[in-house]
Amino acid sequence: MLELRLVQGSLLKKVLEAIKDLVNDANFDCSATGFSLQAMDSSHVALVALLLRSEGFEHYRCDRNLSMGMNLGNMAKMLKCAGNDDIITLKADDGSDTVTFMFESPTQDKISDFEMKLMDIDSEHLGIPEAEYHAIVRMPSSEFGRICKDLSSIGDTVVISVTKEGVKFSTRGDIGTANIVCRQNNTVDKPEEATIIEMTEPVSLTFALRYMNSFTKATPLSSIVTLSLSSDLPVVVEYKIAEMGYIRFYLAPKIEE
Amino acid sequence: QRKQATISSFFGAK
Repeated sequence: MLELRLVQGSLLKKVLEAIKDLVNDANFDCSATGFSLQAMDSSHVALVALLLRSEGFEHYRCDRNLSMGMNLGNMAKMLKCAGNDDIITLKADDGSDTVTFMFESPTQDKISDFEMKLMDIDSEHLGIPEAEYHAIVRMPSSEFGRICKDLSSIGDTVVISVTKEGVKFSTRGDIGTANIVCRQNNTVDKPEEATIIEMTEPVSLTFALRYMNSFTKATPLSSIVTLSLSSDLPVVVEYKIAEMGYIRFYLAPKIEE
Repeated sequence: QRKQATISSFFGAK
């Protein structure tokens, strides 16, 4: 028996909006520690890892480890029917081939039940090593979203370089080139507006902008985004989910032939 | 010309 009650149902709505265009079908794994997902996009260039810890749910009952295969587009369609202030409860009976999404309005005067068929998805989980990164950039998520959007109007790849001056985003295309440098600034009065750079050594990597733009759909989840870069690893773009967990996007770089 | 790598070439299956 699985019953997960999330008072801040809007978080789950935002999570689906963030991943439904990147991944089509995925297994949601439920265990005592929480509700998680790990899935790659169809080209295996990007990977998304989601964790919603059990403590973040108002009620979390998971009698035994369960993996539920879902079509994320269909799941997003159902979650769109939930109000932003609704409480969302996920329910599944053992051995059942469906999952139920229950939406309760804040005043409990409207209760909705949406039942969706589950799918069999065979997906191997990848081992993601906890790595020491050469550079970690923490910046406003709206700023990062704006940069990815602006650069993608000029070119289709972005070079992200971190030096002691700051973090530089560069692109080039038929019409010309663009360079955006964000300097460390932790003097701002609001912490979520700060750009903080930790660097052990300079790093420069090239990525496809269309994946970065897809990741920025997670912007509504957090006012801060963290980019972790290392010369020989995929970049990690992380949006923390308040008090509950995180959504992490891993993107493989484009490398010299 | 740069070639797009895949995630699987960095992270092995568990």
